[in-house]
Amino acid sequence: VWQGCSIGTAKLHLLEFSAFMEQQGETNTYNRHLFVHISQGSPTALESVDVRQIYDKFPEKKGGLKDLYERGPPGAFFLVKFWADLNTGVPDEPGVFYGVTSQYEGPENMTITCSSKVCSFGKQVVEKVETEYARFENGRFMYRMHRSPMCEYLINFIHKLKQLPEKYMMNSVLENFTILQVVTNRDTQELLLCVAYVFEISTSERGTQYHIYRLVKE
Amino acid sequence: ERPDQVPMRKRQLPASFWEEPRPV
Repeated sequence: VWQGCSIGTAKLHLLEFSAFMEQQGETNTYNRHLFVHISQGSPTALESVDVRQIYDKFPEKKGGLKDLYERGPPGAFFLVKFWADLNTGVPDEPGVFYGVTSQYEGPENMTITCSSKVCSFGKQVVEKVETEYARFENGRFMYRMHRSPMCEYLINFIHKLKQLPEKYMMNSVLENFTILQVVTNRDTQELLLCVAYVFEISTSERGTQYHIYRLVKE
Repeated sequence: ERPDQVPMRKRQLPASFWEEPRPV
């Protein structure tokens, strides 16, 4: 059902992705704010974006988006446009946790490696590499990267972005801020998913939004 | 082949790329 409708291939499918800040309140309550969030929505056909339109927004040397796309498979490449929500109701105090949670599923038992590269003006500034083992649940193999701590670079970036007085200034900074996530099968080095993220600030009062596109070469 | 620092607004992107979805 989900093929062609969201981020995934026959081998791996993204179920959830969220970046958040969270504060533990009194009586063990948690106050969580989502900066960005992808969840399973109702399936709709994806529009396409020519991958060459965004090459320069991501690393271009060996192992960059162009290289990766040429190696393929092309069906594993996606672009996500996020409208991020920076209207945090959570006070930014010591003890606030900044994290990222992502969840994948697939039909095979694999060990996956997930690389997340934060890029500024198309150049990688920081990379996180995580390895995740499969857990068999309800006939599918699940891969959960739960509450992975956000790197200092991103936390500082969010702080600085929030200090800008106008949304258009934030969007101007975000024009040159991107994240590239590459998920591979650790044992075979097969590319399973490649997701390019670009950002704008949400103008909605009701939180973060997104569009997903297929990356193609037309 | 590549746009090379052309502002995103001037690139060949779907109209939806600039339209924030309405909250459900």
